[in-house]
Amino acid sequence: YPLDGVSTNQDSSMDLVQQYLENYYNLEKDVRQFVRRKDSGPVVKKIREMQKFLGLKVTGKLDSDTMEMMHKPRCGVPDVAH
Amino acid sequence: FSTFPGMPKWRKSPLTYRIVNYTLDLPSTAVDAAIDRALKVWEEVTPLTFSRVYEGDADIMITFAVRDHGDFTPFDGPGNVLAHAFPPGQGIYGDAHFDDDEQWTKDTSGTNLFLVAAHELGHSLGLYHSANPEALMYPIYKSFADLEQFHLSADDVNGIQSLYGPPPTSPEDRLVPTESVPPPPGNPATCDPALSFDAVSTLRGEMLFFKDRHFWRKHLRVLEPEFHLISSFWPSLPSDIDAAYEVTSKDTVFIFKGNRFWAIRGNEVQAGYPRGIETLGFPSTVRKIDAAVWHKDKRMTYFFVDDKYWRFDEKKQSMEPGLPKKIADDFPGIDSKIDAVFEAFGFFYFFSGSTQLQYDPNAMKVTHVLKSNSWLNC
Repeated sequence: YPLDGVSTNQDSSMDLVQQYLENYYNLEKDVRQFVRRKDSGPVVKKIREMQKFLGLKVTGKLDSDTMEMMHKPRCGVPDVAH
Repeated sequence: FSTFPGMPKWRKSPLTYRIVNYTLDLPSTAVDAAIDRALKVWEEVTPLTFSRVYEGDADIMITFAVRDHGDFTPFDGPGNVLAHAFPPGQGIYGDAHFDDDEQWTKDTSGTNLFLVAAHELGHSLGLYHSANPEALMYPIYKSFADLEQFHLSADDVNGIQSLYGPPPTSPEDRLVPTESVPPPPGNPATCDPALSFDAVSTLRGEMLFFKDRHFWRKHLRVLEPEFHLISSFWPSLPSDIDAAYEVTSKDTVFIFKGNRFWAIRGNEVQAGYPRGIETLGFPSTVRKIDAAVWHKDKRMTYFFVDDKYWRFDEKKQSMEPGLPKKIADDFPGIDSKIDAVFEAFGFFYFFSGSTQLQYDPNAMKVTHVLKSNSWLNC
């Protein structure tokens, strides 16, 4: 049994964030160990890039709009070129 | 709007398309109609025309697939990724794949096939994603209240016309001279018809073509290969290597030179290497390896030395008994010295000098003869 249910939820949404930014916004794969800290430099930069591209309010934070957008069905081609 | 890096586009018309298979969610006539209507969306605003073929290759191959479907970009089950497509070019380029774990519908009760097809075909024609939420090329799926009212946004039209110009004023002008895609500027050695390779391997969905001190790095999504010094990625590796292969289940590429081999994982050369090839079970008479490839279905690695081959069981970590055997006996058609080999899309690609043989290991026959540098967009 997971010790901390909340953290598990939090873990899975962090996985989603990591995957989304890697797949579509060129987040380098080797920042994996930082993702647990949402405020790490590269991740914030990518969140801002994604929010700007998709027309969201640019906060650099994983606010509800941003998380909702990440769950929407979409095309698998990246949004920024490799 | 934006276009793919390097602005790849088609330089001929009509373009051919083929609906390779069908989803069971809709009658095939409904799929045909959705694809036809999606193509018309682009036809109406460009000089391009499309003609359908029913077998063999086509510029735009349209397939429905689930999960891992052989292009190193697996689908993810229901929701999230609906489809993806590749920019203009040969082979897989230009193709559009649809995730058959989605519920494809004619209306908006599920995922509307026409809307998604029109978006993906925009990629097949060279458009990248747009940041304009009103654009068809905006990456997030958005259903339409009234599909009959659908039309491209100005952003979409500007985008596609930046590549192909407007439609002709009179139908007669529609036919444009047929030309193949011209080779883009790049390293002249890249497109030297006599180019051969020391070794070829995959690495996390990319392809690496080793030559002397350098290697070309090719990602399926990017038309133009990169060209690097081997030492810029792996300083401790030698140049002029003999063979390389990836065991994807271990996320490891093995590099061979002379009677030694190294293991690399991404940028890291693994500790404990180089090792001697005798640790793999080769007799002392074998001083070097010509080529190697891991067969992911059989979980075996094939080593090619002169006119013989060995098979190594990656699970048992031992050579298969009863080998070596003659290459020509078990790989009909592969009878010249092998420089390199790698596996992609279920085929083995054998390189010998400037010639490459596409070999179907199941049918046990050569299915295609290519130039060695055919992957490098020449």
